[in-house]
Amino acid sequence: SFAVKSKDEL
Amino acid sequence: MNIFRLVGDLSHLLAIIILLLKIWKTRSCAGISGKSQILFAIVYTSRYLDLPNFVSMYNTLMKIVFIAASYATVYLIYMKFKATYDHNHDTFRVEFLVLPSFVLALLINHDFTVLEVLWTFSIYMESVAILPQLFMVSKTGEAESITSHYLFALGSYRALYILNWIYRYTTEDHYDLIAIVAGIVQTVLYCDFFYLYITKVLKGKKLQLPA
Repeated sequence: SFAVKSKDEL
Repeated sequence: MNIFRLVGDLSHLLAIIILLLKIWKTRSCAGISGKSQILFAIVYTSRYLDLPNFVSMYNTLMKIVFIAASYATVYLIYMKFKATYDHNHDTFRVEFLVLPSFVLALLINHDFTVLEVLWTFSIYMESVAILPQLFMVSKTGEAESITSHYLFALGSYRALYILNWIYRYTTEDHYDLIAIVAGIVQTVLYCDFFYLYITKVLKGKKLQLPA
């Protein structure tokens, strides 16, 4: 999946 | 969460704590670039505006610690121990880092919204935020060993994140190209330092840069 922003990363 | 990202975050936390302790214990910020610390404060402020969006206790706690510690460090450098701040060697022109990062964030992002552009700006900004510090170490020609431990922990954090992104791509079929490219740039900037750290500091020598 293209860049679904990883909101869980700091 | 995976081991790479957990160790990466802990390495990041360690770096921030090492720096705070170094300044607080020695009551001096000699050899520390205040400009880089200001850039880090900007990075965490613009990145963690989504703090109200609860992801997990860990996520929220770490964001608060990173924001608080970065402002505390800037306070110690420019207020409490400003007499020990080395203006003469902390001369990197940060406007050449902030403006291009912001313009690039306006041009290349996942979504043209305020939060997304600011997050993207923080990603680009973080990849070059250490340059004033590395520039200062090269100008002074050396760094205290505690400062080099700080830099090693800080550089390792994003290198570990690269392993995290590889892991997430292979196991979750998920990747974020903006974070990955910026993270690689950020890690590459430390390579020269990593080499010196491993060949010198770990052998008990002082970190001396070829002047």
